[in-house]
Amino acid sequence: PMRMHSLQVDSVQRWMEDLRHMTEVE
Amino acid sequence: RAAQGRTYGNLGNAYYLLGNFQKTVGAHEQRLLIAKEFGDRAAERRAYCNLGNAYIFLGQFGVAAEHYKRTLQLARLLKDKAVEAQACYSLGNTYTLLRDYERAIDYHLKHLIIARELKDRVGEGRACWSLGNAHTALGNHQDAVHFAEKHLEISRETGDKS
Repeated sequence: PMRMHSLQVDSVQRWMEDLRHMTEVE
Repeated sequence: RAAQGRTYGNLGNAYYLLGNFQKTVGAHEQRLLIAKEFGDRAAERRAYCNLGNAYIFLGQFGVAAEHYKRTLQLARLLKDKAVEAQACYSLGNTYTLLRDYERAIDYHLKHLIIARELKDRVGEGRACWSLGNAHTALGNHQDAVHFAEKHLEISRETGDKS
């Protein structure tokens, strides 16, 4: 989703990969 | 009505895991409405967080940030430090997506402080990683090196080779 410094893509993309499987369970 | 609330929450989570983020938002909006009817702050907090996550994958980063801010307010109200840290981390990453690096740094620092308080070394490492990147984006190379060194130190300690 981004065009920026490659290191930045790493940390945000890592977060998004984790987020994709994360839900706040009832 | 209480069972309906829980069901909307579960339905929203199922849609999310299936990758249907529009339907996720619809279900969690209903969950939020019912949580508010009952004054159930914990359920309200969960709904805001789930909505924030869904808006990230819909590419609506500004809307996601607003939902994460409500999550953060409620985490503070509920005195839940781990959730407060998580909300700060989400906000730091969301502002990075919005290319607002000053705000990203602000939230990543908040996350770092709580991670240290909770002795969460993995969280601290991630905060340092993110802070190094945000400072690089702003051209603050001294600060970037400082946080990169901290990140390296913590990664070695936690055995994170990657």
